[in-house]
Amino acid sequence: MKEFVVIGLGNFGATVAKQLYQLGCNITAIDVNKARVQDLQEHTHQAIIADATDRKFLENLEVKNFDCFVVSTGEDSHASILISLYLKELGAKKIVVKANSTDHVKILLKVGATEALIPEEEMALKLAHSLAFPNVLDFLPLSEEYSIAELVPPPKFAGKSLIDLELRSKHHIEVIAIRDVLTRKLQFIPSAGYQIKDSDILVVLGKDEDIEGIRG
Amino acid sequence: MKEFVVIGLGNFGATVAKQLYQLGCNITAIDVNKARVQDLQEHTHQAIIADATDRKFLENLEVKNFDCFVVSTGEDSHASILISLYLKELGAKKIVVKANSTDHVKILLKVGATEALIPEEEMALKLAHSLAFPNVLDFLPLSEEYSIAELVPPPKFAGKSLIDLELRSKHHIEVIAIRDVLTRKLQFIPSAGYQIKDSDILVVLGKDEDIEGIRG
Ligand SMILES: Nc1ncnc2c1ncn2[C@@H]1O[C@H](COP(=O)(O)OP(=O)(O)OP(=O)(O)O)[C@@H](O)[C@H]1O
Ligand SMILES: Nc1ncnc2c1ncn2[C@@H]1O[C@H](COP(=O)(O)OP(=O)(O)OP(=O)(O)O)[C@@H](O)[C@H]1O
Repeated sequence: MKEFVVIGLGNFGATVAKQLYQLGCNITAIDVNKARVQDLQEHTHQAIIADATDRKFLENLEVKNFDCFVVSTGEDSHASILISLYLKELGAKKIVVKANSTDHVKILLKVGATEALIPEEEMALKLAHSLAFPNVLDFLPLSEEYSIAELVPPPKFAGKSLIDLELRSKHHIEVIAIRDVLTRKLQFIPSAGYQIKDSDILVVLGKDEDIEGIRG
Repeated sequence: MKEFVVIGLGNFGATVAKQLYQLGCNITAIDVNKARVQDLQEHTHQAIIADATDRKFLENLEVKNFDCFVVSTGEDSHASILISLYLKELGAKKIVVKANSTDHVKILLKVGATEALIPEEEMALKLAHSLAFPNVLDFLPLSEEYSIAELVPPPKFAGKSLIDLELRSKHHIEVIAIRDVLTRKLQFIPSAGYQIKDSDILVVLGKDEDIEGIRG
């Protein structure tokens, strides 16, 4: 059972708190504004009216017991910086903060925030990527090193079967689906004997450099 | 070569325009504010100073030629509503609008916007999901029917190799990675001879019902 604290119940903070609660997590919601705390009462386990820049208040929270703190205290950058500093000193495991600018991000990371994000910029980047690569599979990082990508098969692959090409053992990539270039439909988990047509698009999983190695 | 128009060059619009340009797309940036248009000149193919609620101006754009319009004209909801209405009438293929509230979203969709998003709320929902399900792989739908999911292997799998279990041919699922339950590290693209330990977590790709069939 995951335990979270959300400090600052503006649009962003309130949405995070309500969604986490709906997903079955244990939520403590904190704000200095009474009305906002009351609005959250139906959607959280604990809703507390408090000034989170009050270090004594934070000490009483038993900060180490929570999986993550989400801080979104609005346009006053100083409040979120102070809260992050204190939470880090008190041993918070993870601190995610909504930031107002790239300088604010730098300061937050320096005082101990685990992650600092500017929602509008993050969303703008995601939108740009999904517009430039409308095949979500074309841009899907799975981890630091591995991604899923769509490729046009190199000419030497045409007519060969997946098993002939030894993609897994030799190239260390896995073909998880074939996209028919005409119908755009995906056929997942092709059989080992599947023969590649030059009109196919391969949907592969692999390390970024191994994928580039095939593309070339 | 994808062609986009971005109307409204505040933080959101400017970020979308610059990112799309960096990703190799053809960008036309429009704003009524001269300084903002000038700031974008290095980052777009065309940067135009204009009031996009002027229907005559939009008619001269040859709206049908573009893949998508991104509209983010700020707190004045009326401008984006009017622009969406006109773009739809002029035959725009796709119109994505940054909205200010859920009512604004409803109105935009009614007048013809393809998509209307409130970046802060979208980001809040994504953050909540990634906090509640920190294994992104645990929550990754790839298409209508297929997903990637993490599973504890059923007891009868322990000690067997992937190829013995005929997961691909018999169960129609692919094990794309093994997660070590102690270190939490992922080993992608396990070999066919890999023997499953009962302390492994299998990261599989398959149809939702085939995955459930294994879980059971
Ligand atoms: N020191 C503090 N302790 C607790 N709550 C605080 C503190 N400072 C600010 N807050 C609360 O944080 C919330 C910030 O929400 P606000 O709407 O101002 O901005 P935001 O988070 O940038 O935007 P959004 O509404 O989009 O989330 C307010 O409800 C405010 O009362
Ligand atoms: N009718 C219009 N035609 C062209 N540009 C417009 C029109 N109305 C507003 N704009 C521009 O849209 C931009 C909106 O940016 P603004 O910073 O106000 O808000 P926003 O998009 O909500 O926020 P953000 O800065 O986070 O993107 C401004 O640069 C403004 O000049």
